[in-house]
Amino acid sequence: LNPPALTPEQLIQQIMEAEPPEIYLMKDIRRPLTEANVMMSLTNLADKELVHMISWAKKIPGFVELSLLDQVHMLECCWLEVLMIGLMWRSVNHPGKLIFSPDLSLSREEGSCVQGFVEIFDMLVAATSRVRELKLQREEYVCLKAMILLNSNMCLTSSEGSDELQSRSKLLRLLDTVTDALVWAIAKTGLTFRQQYTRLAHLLMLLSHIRHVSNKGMDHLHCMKMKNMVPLYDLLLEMLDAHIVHSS
Amino acid sequence: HTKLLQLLTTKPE
Repeated sequence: LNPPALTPEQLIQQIMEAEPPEIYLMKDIRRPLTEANVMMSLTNLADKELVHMISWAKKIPGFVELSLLDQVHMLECCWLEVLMIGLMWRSVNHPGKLIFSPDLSLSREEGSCVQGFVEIFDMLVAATSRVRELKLQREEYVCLKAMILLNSNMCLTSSEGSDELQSRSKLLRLLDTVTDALVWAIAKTGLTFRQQYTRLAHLLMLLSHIRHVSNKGMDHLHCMKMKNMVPLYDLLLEMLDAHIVHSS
Repeated sequence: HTKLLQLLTTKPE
């Protein structure tokens, strides 16, 4: 028997409660900033965030009911997008800067000490200014983040096993409930119907920018790894390698 | 996928 369906408000409440805590680097970044110690700090922080991301995903209502294969694939596909939308959310009130954590924020010139990073930095800052322009609400933000997770591995053809097919139909239903919750959150802003549809389109268009920046970031991280620029921690390394496998 | 699977399959605290 399926548990009683959650109302959009209840679903948003649960997704809000799933939010990870603020994550601190806990070590001052070594100065002067060099490519190596910026990358060291960013990868250290990312590895911590990944641990919290997995427990966040498990708290998204319905996620753990999906097949383990789908859970693994989704997280491997979208992890950097989820990190990036969180970064944008933290940076929304700091134009021109990226607030990686309360104790690690970088300006453009500080970021430019990492070869190839400034292009990604600029894309993230541009996307963040779009988020500021749209006055993204927290309810909308948590719905978008959940959609990034649930929408991430549509491109992967899963085996046609019956449990995989069952998991896929569960996934599509779950994605629709989060879409309903996002529509509900937008409707709360008191916009006319036409303005609501337009806002929904604007928010969903953000997701394609985030996917693009994430792919650029993944390539950059991969080439940092190939250059042995930075020691990658086990979870981050695993997620990077898995993403490369999926996208190749 | 050792680390990811391990974190996915551990019961929430």
